[in-house]
Amino acid sequence: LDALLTHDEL
Amino acid sequence: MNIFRLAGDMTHMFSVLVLLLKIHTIKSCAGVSVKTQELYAIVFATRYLDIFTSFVSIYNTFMKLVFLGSSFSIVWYMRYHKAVHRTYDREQDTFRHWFLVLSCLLLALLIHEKFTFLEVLWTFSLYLEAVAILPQLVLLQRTRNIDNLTGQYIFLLGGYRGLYILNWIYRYFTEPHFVHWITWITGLVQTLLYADFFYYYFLSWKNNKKLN
Repeated sequence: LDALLTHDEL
Repeated sequence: MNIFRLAGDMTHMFSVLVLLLKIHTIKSCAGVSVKTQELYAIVFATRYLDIFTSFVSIYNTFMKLVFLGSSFSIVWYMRYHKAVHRTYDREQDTFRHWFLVLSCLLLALLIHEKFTFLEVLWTFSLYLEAVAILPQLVLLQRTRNIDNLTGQYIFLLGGYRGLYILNWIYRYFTEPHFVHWITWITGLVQTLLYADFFYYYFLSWKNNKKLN
């Protein structure tokens, strides 16, 4: 879930 | 990562690098709004604070550095480089963009996903990016002309936004729980702002006459 929370888009 | 997002990031990077290269090469920023460039510098500065805390990928970090470096370089050239600064159209570039900064900050304090320092600033950067092009579009209408670079710059920025919407549609259908309402709504608003510019840009290109 943490991966989803951190913003992976620029 | 999907092709829409990669194409979007490349288009976005190309738009800022083309602008920086033109200003550096011909030592002129005629037709360019420094206020829009300042807003973009603030957008990147407040969005990429996590560059030090959370590592996503080499690509992600590299692109953040490119966007930060290019946007601040463009502002530096337009504000402090003597030759370039002389060509800056101060009388026409009068959009009071600090109001945009203030209202986006207030909105971010009201509507956000998590009330943490980084998250509120990240949300602020989304709202600000959606309206950052306004001073440039106003300057464009005032100066009535569009030298090919400013048009290309806005065209590429609009292309990047359009590709990102395709990216979100793709991710929505391929990734469970991929729902980011704030990102989607601000992205849509921003893309709509470009819509009328695209209409006139296409008309001028079709009729092969200057864009008015």
